Formats: sequence, structure tokens, C-alpha cells
Amino acid sequence: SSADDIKDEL
Amino acid sequence: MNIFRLAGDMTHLISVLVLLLKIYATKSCSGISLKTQELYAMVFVARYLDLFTDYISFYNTVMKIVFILSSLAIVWCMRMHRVVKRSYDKELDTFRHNILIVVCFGVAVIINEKFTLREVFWAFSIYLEAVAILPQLVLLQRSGNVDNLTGQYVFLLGGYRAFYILNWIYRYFVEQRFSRWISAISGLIQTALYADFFYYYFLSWKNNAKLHLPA
Repeated sequence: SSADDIKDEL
Repeated sequence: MNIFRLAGDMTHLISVLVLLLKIYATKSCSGISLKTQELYAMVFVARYLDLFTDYISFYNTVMKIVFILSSLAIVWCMRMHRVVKRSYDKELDTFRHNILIVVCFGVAVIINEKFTLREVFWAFSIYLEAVAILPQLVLLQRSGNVDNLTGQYVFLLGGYRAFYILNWIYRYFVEQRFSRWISAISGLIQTALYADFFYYYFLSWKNNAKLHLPA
């Protein structure tokens, strides 16, 4: 799900 | 990583370095809103909670540490440094930023990607960043004239989020799954807040005049 995608942005 | 995001991160980094340079070189923080700097420190601390748990890349980790340390250093300088703090425009920097903090946290509790501590704090940091510049823009309006470095700082800060918007557009078309609506919408609002500043900044640059914001 979108919530699990790693936040790779600063 | 794409060129827009790299340009955005570099612009953001330069904006922080410009601010540190101004404070260090002139030993003055006149024209700078302490409240905006405190909001930015909160943005970075709330957003980078995963600094020690999730390793994404060397670049990502280094930049997070740089942003957290530099924002805390600026707040410390403006609050504690005996020379710098004397030049703080305390009577002009009166924006009630506590309201921003409470409202952003309230919105983050309602609108987030997942109701977990980390996601709520992440959404809080995104919303808070969108409005963090408000005390600074109000201070600039109040103080009328804008010294070069502070003007450049705000300009670069606006530019960084504008690059990020290009990054989100790029990612939307390139990646099949786009799950950055919270960032994208908040980033649009954030960049829109700079619009009037950009306009006056461009006018002053075109007329080669000192940047003067209408009171």
C-alpha cells in the first residue's frame, strides 16, 4: 500500500 | 532520484547555507524570523524520525542530518548567541506560529496516509513546512526593506519546493504508482505562498532596485 512505500524524498 | 529532486535538494541546501553565512558573516539575524526557523526545525525533526531506523541511501541520511543540525544551529544562534540575538527583530516577529503548529497537527491527525505515529508526524511535517514561511514573509512585509542575503534565502527556499513540484510531475508520469498526493498538494500550496514574494523579487531584480515589499 502507499503508506508502506519508503519515503525516499527529503 | 531525478534531476528535479536533486536540484530541489541542492537549492534547499544552498538556502540554508546562505542563511548560516548571513548570520555567521554579519553576526546579525536582523530580518530573519526566529519563528520560521523554529517551525523548520520542527519540520525536520518530525519528518526524519526514521533517520535511525530506515536506511535509504547515504545521500538521504547525510542530507537529513545536515538539515536537522543546520536548522537547530540557526535557532540556537538566534536564541542563545549573545551577539547575534541582540539583532533579532523581536517586536516585528510577532506571527502567532503556535496556531500553525496546532492546526497542522490537527489536520495531520485527520488527513494522513496511515494512522500511525510515524505517518501522522510525517503528514504534520509536510503541512507545517507549507506554512512555515509565513512568519518570515510577515516579518519582511513589516520591516519593508529586505537585505540581499535574506531575500536570496527566501527566494531559494521558494525555488526548492518549485523544483519538487516538477519532481512530482515527473514521478507521476514515470512511475506507475503515485502516492504522494499529500506532499504534492501541500507543496503546491507552499509554493503559492511565495508567489507574491517572487513577483516583488523579480520586479526588484528587473528594475535593479532594492527589494521593497509593499507594507
